[in-house]
Amino acid sequence: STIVLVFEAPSDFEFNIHAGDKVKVGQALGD
Amino acid sequence: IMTAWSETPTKWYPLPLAVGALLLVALQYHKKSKRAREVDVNEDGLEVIKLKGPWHVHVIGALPLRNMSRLWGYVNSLELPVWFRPYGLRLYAYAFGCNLDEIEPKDLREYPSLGAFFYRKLKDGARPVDPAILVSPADGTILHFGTIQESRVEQVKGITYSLDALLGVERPGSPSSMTTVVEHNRDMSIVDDREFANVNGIEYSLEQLIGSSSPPTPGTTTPTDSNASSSSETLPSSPTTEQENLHIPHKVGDRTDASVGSDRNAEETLVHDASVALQMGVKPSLERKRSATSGKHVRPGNSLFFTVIYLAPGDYHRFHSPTAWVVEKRRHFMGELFSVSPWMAKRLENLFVLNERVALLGRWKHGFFGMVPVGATNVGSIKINFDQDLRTNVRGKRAPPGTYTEAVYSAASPLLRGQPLVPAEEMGGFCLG
Repeated sequence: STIVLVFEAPSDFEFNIHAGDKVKVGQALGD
Repeated sequence: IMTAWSETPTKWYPLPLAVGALLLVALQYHKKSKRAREVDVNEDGLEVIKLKGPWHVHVIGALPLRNMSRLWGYVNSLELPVWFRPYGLRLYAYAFGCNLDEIEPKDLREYPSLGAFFYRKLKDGARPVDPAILVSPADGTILHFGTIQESRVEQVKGITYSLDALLGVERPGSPSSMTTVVEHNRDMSIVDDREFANVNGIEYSLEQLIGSSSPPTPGTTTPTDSNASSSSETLPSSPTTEQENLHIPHKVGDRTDASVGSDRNAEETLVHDASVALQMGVKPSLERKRSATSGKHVRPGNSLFFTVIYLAPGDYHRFHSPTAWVVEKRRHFMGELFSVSPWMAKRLENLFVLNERVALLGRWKHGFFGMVPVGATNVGSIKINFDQDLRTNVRGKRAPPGTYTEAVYSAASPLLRGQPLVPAEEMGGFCLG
């Protein structure tokens, strides 16, 4: 299964993840 | 020919830079127009989603995946003998890397089937929530992320799919889409246009609920609306502080404290909604006039972003809210149930718009927000906790590809005109089959 998030954010929004990273519920994806 | 090949001298000429640039532009134009020609559109100008990929993808596409998925679900719902459960589930956990120390209940004999174990809960506090504005909604692996350009979302490098196809397009009057209003049986309503909420006959001042009691932080005006930004409204900066400062007024209106006791659930609901409003940095009176956008028109200075999280078979399969937001509607797209593994994502174009999925659309602090749980062969069933009417992976006649049924959650919260969610609040999950 997969979850796709699509969202509007200020253009300077930055992800702090990388493709292939393992993530857990509640872990920061970006700011 | 041999002589000419070996004896003709090679003379090199400098090629002007402009010619090279023109050549690159021409090649790029050719590539783009070729890609545009390959996109089939219907009479409404919308892209027709088709199965595209190498031959083995077509072979998989010919299988009765939905029936297989339901059979898989049935098999995994069969009750296991109690003596077998610890051994069987431990073997599964070992094979797929499940952490048995964080599950609740911990006694494996309490899981009647593999399906029940698959939809297991976690212990309280097993997942600390980061204060960042966007957190992961699930345990899994990041497949891809980035910005959305020209309404195309990148599935893998070089392969894109349409944002409209993923989220659905507003087509009023279309016979293939059906909208229902999900009723939430709460006796709570906004009293005309004033800043008061009515909970079971008791009036609550929203101004008090939404945090006028918190010390305002200078310079943090609400960013959600041009009208709002021109007002002198100030909002506290830290969500944590804001939540801590929320309080329930014991008496607003003519009731006494004693009579308020029976209305606790409605009060808690109101405070929860107000908490979401605070974290979103909005004022409910303004939010009531808003509605979700399709994500196509972003505000100046904003962009559209996406991220894809893949949940492997051993992962915890419930999903949570990734931010403070309000879900205004859901669109259920019935579709195929291909595997969504990274292997398949690299080969099958339009994978995420071919598969059965539930698009939850709403808004957050910065505008549009959408979350789309996508089903797969082994996990065809998607549950949404606040939508008991939703049924996925059901047998019967399937709607044409690209069509959806829609439900709106406007009755869920009169304050925010949708289903409010705080970060990491459990939303639902994926079930086997």
